[in-house]
This record gives sequence, C-alpha cells and structure tokens, in this order.
Amino acid sequence: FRLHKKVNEDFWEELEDTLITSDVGTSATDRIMEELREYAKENKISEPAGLTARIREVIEEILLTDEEKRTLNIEQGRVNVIMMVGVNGAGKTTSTAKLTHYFKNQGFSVLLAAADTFRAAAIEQLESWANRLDVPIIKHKEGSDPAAVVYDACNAAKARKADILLIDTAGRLQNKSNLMKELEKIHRVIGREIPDAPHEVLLVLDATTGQNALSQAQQFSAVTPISGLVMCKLDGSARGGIMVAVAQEFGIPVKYIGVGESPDDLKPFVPELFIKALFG
Amino acid sequence: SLSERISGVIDKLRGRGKLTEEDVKKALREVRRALLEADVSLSVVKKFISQVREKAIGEELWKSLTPGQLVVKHVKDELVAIMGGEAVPLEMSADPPTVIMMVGLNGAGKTTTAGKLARYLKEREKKKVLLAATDVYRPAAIKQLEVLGEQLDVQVFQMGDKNSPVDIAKAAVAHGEKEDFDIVIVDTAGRLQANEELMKELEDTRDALKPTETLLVLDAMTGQDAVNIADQFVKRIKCTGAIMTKLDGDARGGAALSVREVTGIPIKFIGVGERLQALEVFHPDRMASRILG
Ligand SMILES: Nc1nc2c(ncn2[C@@H]2O[C@H](COP(=O)(O)OP(=O)(O)OP(=O)(O)O)[C@@H](O)[C@H]2O)c(=O)[nH]1
Ligand SMILES: Nc1nc2c(ncn2[C@@H]2O[C@H](COP(=O)(O)OP(=O)(O)OP(=O)(O)O)[C@@H](O)[C@H]2O)c(=O)[nH]1
Ligand SMILES: [Mg+2]
Ligand SMILES: [Mg+2]
Repeated sequence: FRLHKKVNEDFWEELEDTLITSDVGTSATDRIMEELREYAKENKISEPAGLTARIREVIEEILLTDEEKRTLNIEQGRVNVIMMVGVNGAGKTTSTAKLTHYFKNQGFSVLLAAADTFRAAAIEQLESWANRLDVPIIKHKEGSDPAAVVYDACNAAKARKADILLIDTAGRLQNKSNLMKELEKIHRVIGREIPDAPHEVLLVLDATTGQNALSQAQQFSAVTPISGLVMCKLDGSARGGIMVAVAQEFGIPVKYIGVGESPDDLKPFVPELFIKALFG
Repeated sequence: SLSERISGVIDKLRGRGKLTEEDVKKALREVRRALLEADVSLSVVKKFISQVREKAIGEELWKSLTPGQLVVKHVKDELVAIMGGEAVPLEMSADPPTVIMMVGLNGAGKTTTAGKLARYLKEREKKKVLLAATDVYRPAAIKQLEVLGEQLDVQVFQMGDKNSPVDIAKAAVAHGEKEDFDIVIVDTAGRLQANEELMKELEDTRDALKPTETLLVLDAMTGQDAVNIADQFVKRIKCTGAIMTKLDGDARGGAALSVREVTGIPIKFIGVGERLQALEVFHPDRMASRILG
C-alpha cells in the first residue's frame, strides 16, 4: 500500500488482500483489520505511514515474538531429544539434516534416529545425510517398528552421552488415527527412556500450505505437545502467513525457517523480517 | 457446510420480509469466506463471486420461497462448470513411446505418483511402462524410484546422480524407443517456481523431450500460492494436466479450483493415499462438493 496516499477503503481492501493472499486466513485477518481500523479511527490517522508501526505491532503480538518462546529447549549436561513431526513431504528429513549441521557447528555431538521405517528409501535418505554430515545414525530395516528404532536410539544416545538426539519420523496426514496413535506411542517410548524427553517436538510445515495447517496444528498437538514450528520452503513465493493463523489459534511459535535444500539453509525465525516480507 | 451457512444467512434475512440486494451481498460474503477457508485463491474467489452474483440475482431469486437454496445451487453449478464437466483421460502419442513428465513443487508427491501412474497404466491398460529417474539432487531420490519400480516389477532407467537431468531424460526416452516401451514416465526433481535456474532446467528438459503429457503434481493442502505455482508451471513448462495429491487428508482442496480457473488445465487424477494403488480418476463434481464442504 505504498501506492495509496490516504487511508481510505481502497487502502483497507489492499491491506486485507495482502493478508488473505499470504495465507493469514479469514479469522486472523478480520482480527488484524478490526484492530487497525479502530486504531486509525481513534488516532484520526489519514496517511498509511501513520499505521505501519501499529500494523507491525499487531502482527508481532499474535506471533508471540518474545525471544524466549522461540529458542530451543537445549541444556548442557543431558541428552536433548528433538522429534520432527508433520505431514507428508513438508520437509522433516531435510530439516533434520539442517538442524544436525546447525548443532554440529555449535560444537554439539549429534545422533540421528531414522524412525521413518515405512516410506521407500526414507532410511537411505537420512543415512545419506548422516554420512555427508559425519554423524552417527540409528536405523533398523525398512518395515520395522518405529518405536523400536526410537527405543534403541534413546539408549544409544545415553550410552554415548550425545548432546542432541534428532528423531526423524514418517510423514503422516493428521486425520489418520492409526498413524497418530503410532506417533503417540513413539512419544511415550521417548519419555520412558529419557526423563522429560522429548524436549522439543517440532511440527514441520510447508510454507505453501493453506488453512489445513490449522487442522495439522490441532491434531498433532492432540497426540504430542508441539513446542515449535519449522516453516520450510520460504525461499519460494509463498509468504507463510499461515503461521499467524496457527499462532493466533494455538499459540505455537515458529522457531526456525527453511530457505533452501542445503544443510545451511536454516535460519532462526525473525518476526521483523517475516512481517517485512509480508508487505513486500 | 457451505450450503448450510448460505441457507442460514439468507433464510434468516428473509424472515424480515422482502429479500434485498444487501441481503444477497451478505450471503455472497459468506460464500467468499467459505471459499477462502477452503484455500481457493483470492483472485479466483473474486471472479467466482461476481459470476454467481450475475447469475443468481434476478426475478427467480426475488420470487423464490427458498432463496438460500437457490444461491447454493448457483454456487455449486458454477463450481462444477469451472472444474470442467467431465473427467479428461490421459493423452497417448500416435508414435510410441508416449512420454509423460511429472513436475511440481518439492514434496508434492511426484515420485510416489510416478509409481502410481506406472502401476495404473501397467495393470489397467496393459502398457509396457518405463520409469525414468532424473532427480540428481535429492539424497536417495533415485533409490526411492527404484524401490517403487521393484515393488511393481516396472523397469527404472537411471544414470546415477552425476549426469544432467536433461541428458538422463533423453537417454531414457531413447532406451524406451529401442526397447519398445509404450510409455516412459519421467520423474523430475522438486523445485519452487521462483527458482529461475531450476525452472530453466525443466524448460530445457521439456523442450528436449516434447512430452505428450506434462503433469503438474499439486498438493491438496496448497494455499493461496496455488495461482502463482500453476501460472508459472503452465506458462513455462507447458503443463497439459494436473494430479492433485494427498486428498485422503482433510484439506478442502480449493487449489484445484484455482488451477483450473487460472490455467484451464484439467486435473486428470487424484492421489488418495501413500500406497501405489491409491490413484483415482478425477471427478469434477466430487471435487466441487468437497470444496463446498
Ligand atoms: N526449496 C526448498 N526445498 C525444501 C526445503 N525444505 C525441504 N525441501 C525439499 O522438500 C522436499 C521434501 O523434503 P523431505 O525432507 O523429504 O520432506 P519430509 O517431510 O521428510 O517428507 P516425508 O518423509 O516423505 O513425509 C525435498 O525435495 C527437499 O529438498 C526448503 O526450505 N526449501
Ligand atoms: N497420504 C498421502 N501421501 C502421499 C500421497 N502422495 C504422496 N504422498 C507422500 O508424500 C510424501 C512426498 O512424496 P514424494 O513422492 O517423495 O514427493 P516428491 O514430489 O517426489 O518430492 P521431491 O522429489 O522431493 O520434490 C511421501 O511421504 C509420500 O508417501 C497421497 O496421495 N496421500
Ligand atoms: Mg522424511
Ligand atoms: Mg521426488
């Protein structure tokens, strides 16, 4: 809305269109629009420039932007367990590789668990990353029980005193109750083997996903508490506004974003940059 | 459901006497909201609403005893009309092998769908199918297609990951011709349409192969970006059809309407599961009902 000289109906429509086409969704958009119209009225704002700061604040409020909420729950002196979950093709395995690279660079020892025992060549895919990044990996044969892989991985991590155990799970659509039950079981196994684990359960979302992300957040949360989101494929044209809807509805913060297919294409989430990109 | 929401809005308004233009505007606002929640792209929703408004507002509406239901009927009819009245089959080449190229965004389901399509054509149409692995980027991508080929007893052509995708694709088709295959299905690496280099590579592959079918594999949960994705892939890669995947999920699939409306390409198949049997022919009317909710 740099094109608008005045805060008029055209301006409001363009603002609404920007939010909707960024996948912010109708409910969060309505809330944001209402707050801004109110603010503009109360403060008698007639120029768009007078609103830019408030627009940013309103969205930041929704995004739970305090730093604490967005950093990972990693502590020295224990095996930190991070579980990657999400629907098929979102970017879990690649994000697992990126996090491995990220932690190794910070001096942590990392152990990987190939808990996707179902999909064709899923184990080979993670194993290829493990070799490339030079980290050990716990895997069983294709078709074996993922809970058994996780059980072994937790015990191997303890034995080796690994700083971080990264568990890659199979993609699953949230309406498949048997697959969600399987995830619940994996979560239980982790908790029994390592106290307070998993310390992080990251829901991996594809930035091109629309309103279905709300159903994903809801149903995954029902079986494992989700501590954060990783939003992948933000190197495309999708702006990932769905994270605003998910934050508003479920209070889940975005911790990392994926901006490419290489190991270093992972960045901590910075709300200011996201909001800037939203309004291009 | 949308039907209930629209009927609810309109019939409640009717209780106050004669239906007004303002009432219809409220009902259409409800339709807009529902379509956006179903992930239909905004530009498509706007065009759709104006088309429905044009058709719905008239003598028929003012006289109707059930105006809510009438608006719903117009919405549904318009949806089905846009989705394309009937299922459109795969094109076959008069000069075998028929080359089918699978393209689309990262993780959409191209490799799995290539396997599903190979199974469909082998089992149902008794074709001799060759799968070609040209994804030289993703770790174990070639292995993934080989595992699927093995499960189906379908040959997979690959040249490892040190050759260019264009060269591998050309060699695969040449092999297909030489060995009398009916169909060659070329699996390609995922890419974002915003990635200039990868889109150029795909254009080159497409120009070298001149496939009979270039199928855009699109995830059912795709949001507003569907129009941009479809527009670029159809313009630059000349897609002839689409396959929407993961419709066994609870995504409403509004992207199907966006793709069809913006590019006109027909959706030919849908993926409804992870197993190789989970491929169905696309039915426009069923999709319209799903989007409506
Ligand atoms: N451009 C881009 N591609 C990505 C990003 N993250 C993942 N990908 C790609 O997305 C595709 C799917 O990634 P995977 O890591 O296999 O996804 P997944 O969630 O593990 O998939 P399943 O295990 O099959 O459910 C691959 O082609 C990745 O390279 C990203 O941030 N940007
Ligand atoms: N539930 C379900 N899962 C599907 C469907 N189609 C594909 N998948 C899954 O989606 C994930 C991604 O599928 P792939 O075939 O690897 O996707 P791709 O487009 O080849 O990915 P890239 O090559 O990395 O771009 C896998 O976990 C598949 O099993 C479907 O119709 N339903
Ligand atoms: Mg994976
Ligand atoms: Mg693939």
